[in-house]
Amino acid sequence: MNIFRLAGDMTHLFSVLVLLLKIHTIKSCAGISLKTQELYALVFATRYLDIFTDYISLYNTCMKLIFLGSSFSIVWYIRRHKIVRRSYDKEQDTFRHHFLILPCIILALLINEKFTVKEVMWTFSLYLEAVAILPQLVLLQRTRNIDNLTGQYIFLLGAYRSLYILNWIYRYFTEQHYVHWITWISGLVQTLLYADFFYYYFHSWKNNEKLQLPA
Amino acid sequence: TDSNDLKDEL
Repeated sequence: MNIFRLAGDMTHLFSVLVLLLKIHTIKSCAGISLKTQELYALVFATRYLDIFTDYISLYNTCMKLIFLGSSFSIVWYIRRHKIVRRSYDKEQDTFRHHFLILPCIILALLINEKFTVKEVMWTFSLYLEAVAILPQLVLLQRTRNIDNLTGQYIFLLGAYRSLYILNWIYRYFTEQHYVHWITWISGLVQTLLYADFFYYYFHSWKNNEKLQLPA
Repeated sequence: TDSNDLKDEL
């Protein structure tokens, strides 16, 4: 494992911890999109099917369990927790996330490396992860006033994606040169979705202002 | 094993 991959995994882990910290200690999910969180839970559930069939490493198994457990517990908190659910802004979080799922299923059935259940599910999870942040970004645009933890959560997610691209570049040059178009392109699309957010995040950080997105 | 199989990623 190279340094970019490890740093990517750690920023991903921190992003989840920041979100859980916000929900668990402040008992608030204000500014957090349930739609995006549900999509992430689906992404992990379809991608980590190999957890019982293929053993890669203890690290790999533990991280998969953490991401599965955290994503489902975040969804549980927002939907069921008697205090947290009150802070959920249902009227603002209106992105029709179900309409993202069907195109991803069709795309995964058409464009995949192997036409097997596990492989199609894995490919579906890559396509879905690429667009899963969209409901969250739309919600941010609407709420405008973004609290620090929510801003950090999205920043860390974007950092994780950027580091994964550096990891693929590194792997391409240090390992056998295989081409992974599906992973690379969906990963690149996903990272580009953060470009706008990054711009305003760094802008507010540089000027020491509160993060605000333009209407 | 395929050393460059990205299935070892998360």
